[in-house]
Amino acid sequence: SAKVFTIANQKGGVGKTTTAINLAAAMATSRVKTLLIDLDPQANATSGLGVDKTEGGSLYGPLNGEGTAADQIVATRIKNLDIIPAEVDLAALEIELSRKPDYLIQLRNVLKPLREGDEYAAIIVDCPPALGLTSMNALGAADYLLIALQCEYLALEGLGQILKVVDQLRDAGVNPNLELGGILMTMFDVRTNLSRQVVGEVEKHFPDKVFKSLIPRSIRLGEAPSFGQTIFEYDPVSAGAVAYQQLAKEVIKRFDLK
Amino acid sequence: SAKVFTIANQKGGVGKTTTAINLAAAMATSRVKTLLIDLDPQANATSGLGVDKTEGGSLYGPLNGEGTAADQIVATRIKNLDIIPAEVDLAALEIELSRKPDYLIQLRNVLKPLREGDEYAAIIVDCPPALGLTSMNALGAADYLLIALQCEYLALEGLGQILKVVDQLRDAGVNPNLELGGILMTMFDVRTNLSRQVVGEVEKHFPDKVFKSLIPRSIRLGEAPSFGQTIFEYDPVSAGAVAYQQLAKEVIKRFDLK
Ligand SMILES: Nc1ncnc2c1ncn2[C@@H]1O[C@H](COP(=O)(O)OP(=O)(O)OP(=O)(O)O)[C@@H](O)[C@H]1O
Ligand SMILES: Nc1ncnc2c1ncn2[C@@H]1O[C@H](COP(=O)(O)OP(=O)(O)OP(=O)(O)O)[C@@H](O)[C@H]1O
Ligand SMILES: [Mg+2]
Ligand SMILES: [Mg+2]
Repeated sequence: SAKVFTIANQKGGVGKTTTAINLAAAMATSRVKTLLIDLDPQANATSGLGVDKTEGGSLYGPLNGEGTAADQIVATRIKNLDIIPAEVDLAALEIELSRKPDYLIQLRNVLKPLREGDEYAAIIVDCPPALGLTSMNALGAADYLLIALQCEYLALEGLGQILKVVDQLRDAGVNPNLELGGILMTMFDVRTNLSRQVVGEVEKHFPDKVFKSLIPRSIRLGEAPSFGQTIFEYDPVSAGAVAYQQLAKEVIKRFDLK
Repeated sequence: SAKVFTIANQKGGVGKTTTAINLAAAMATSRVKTLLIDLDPQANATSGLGVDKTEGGSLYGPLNGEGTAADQIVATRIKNLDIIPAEVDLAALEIELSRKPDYLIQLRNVLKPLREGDEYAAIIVDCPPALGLTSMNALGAADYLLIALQCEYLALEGLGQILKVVDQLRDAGVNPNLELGGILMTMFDVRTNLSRQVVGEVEKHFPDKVFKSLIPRSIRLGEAPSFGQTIFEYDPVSAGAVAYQQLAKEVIKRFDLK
């Protein structure tokens, strides 16, 4: 069976997609069979991996009862890494999900066969920002929530909000097994005190959750997706590549993926 | 009457809130009576201005038929700048709006008296990321859309998506007067070629829309909100302060606000 990791944070631009792409790629390269699911109608993970967006090529159909998730799986050029891409139809999901009964567990139902099968060891879900119904479904479908947290002032405030939602989903019985898998500090700026203060503060409140790997602010990490490349293809010796490689090791160990 | 400016971009972390705060403050200081509306349940504009969040203190009530928008107005320490703050209740808006008929024009109805009155010359609406019902309502209520666009690779792609939504809202008759007011290039990084290339590309496609003011990537702009201060209070001689001051001049001139 596969473990489902949802990468979420209602705040925008905190490195969810950059993490989804590079963590998935590093895990695949460490021979963990991985499925990346792009749930964002902006399809940044899809284009960041150099995968074509095609009309009808996303989980939109399956979430509306047309076809299965497995029908939408596409292989990538990276061994052990497959993707379910995103495309613009997903933008209609928010409104359409709200009109269904059981509107919080549609994704979990659609992913059930993949989660219970032996095809993948890990399923990574990249969420849009904002805690709309799409992200809520991704939390409803997850074994573990991975929070990408930018090393900036408002980080802790936003953290409180998403953890409250996690508790609500657990208490309401929507996803009693949902756990906070870990907190990843991103865009760590070595030149300022602020980054170190934010990391220290988050570690104080969540001592065993913060990953030891800190993702540095690095122009290379920002450039790689414009070539449709992972950081390991674009600049394998960069600080960003080293950090995501370390993170993959931590994740594989913490969640027993090998 | 007031002109309503909605600052939106479905992409996260592109500088919407930083722009909402500093543009509103600069316009107020230029004696343009301005109302800032924080529509994001994360309330970053509210706390970034050092305004307290209070339970029930947001547009959530009025959008659900309880009280008026005017009831929610709070003065700030900045002369000519008032705010309707945000608080966590707004998070429920997405689902609640979707269950109303006319779910795209609720905000416009609620803002009508303020827009038609003479209290304010400008109303600036700060949106959450993602094009959910909250942002769609803000587009439905706007005279002008101001797009904050980060100087990075995916900028143009995201732009196409939001402009498509603008056309849909116009063609569907939801907001036939909605215009793209302008595109603001943010987080311009002088050290890389990427920023310059992105600006050049956007200017090529939208020659009269891009504001001449480019907001530089500047640590000071990131730090100011942690003290609840505008950039003009925190570091009035910084490149960020100069840029937002210039933007305010451009906006006042382009939209005839004085
Ligand atoms: N460590 C980093 N250093 C420098 N730039 C980064 C880093 N991580 C991400 N970026 C860049 O910052 C921007 C936002 O990152 P990303 O798209 O991964 O965030 P996100 O949380 O997925 O955003 P959204 O909420 O819009 O989905 C992108 O342009 C990306 O290339
Ligand atoms: N020009 C800039 N230079 C450096 N940091 C900036 C700049 N503009 C904004 N920031 C910082 O980048 C982060 C994102 O900015 P901001 O909150 O304004 O974006 P946003 O589009 O409102 O995000 P969201 O989509 O989550 O609402 C914040 O930490 C902010 O302080
Ligand atoms: Mg993303
Ligand atoms: Mg914001």
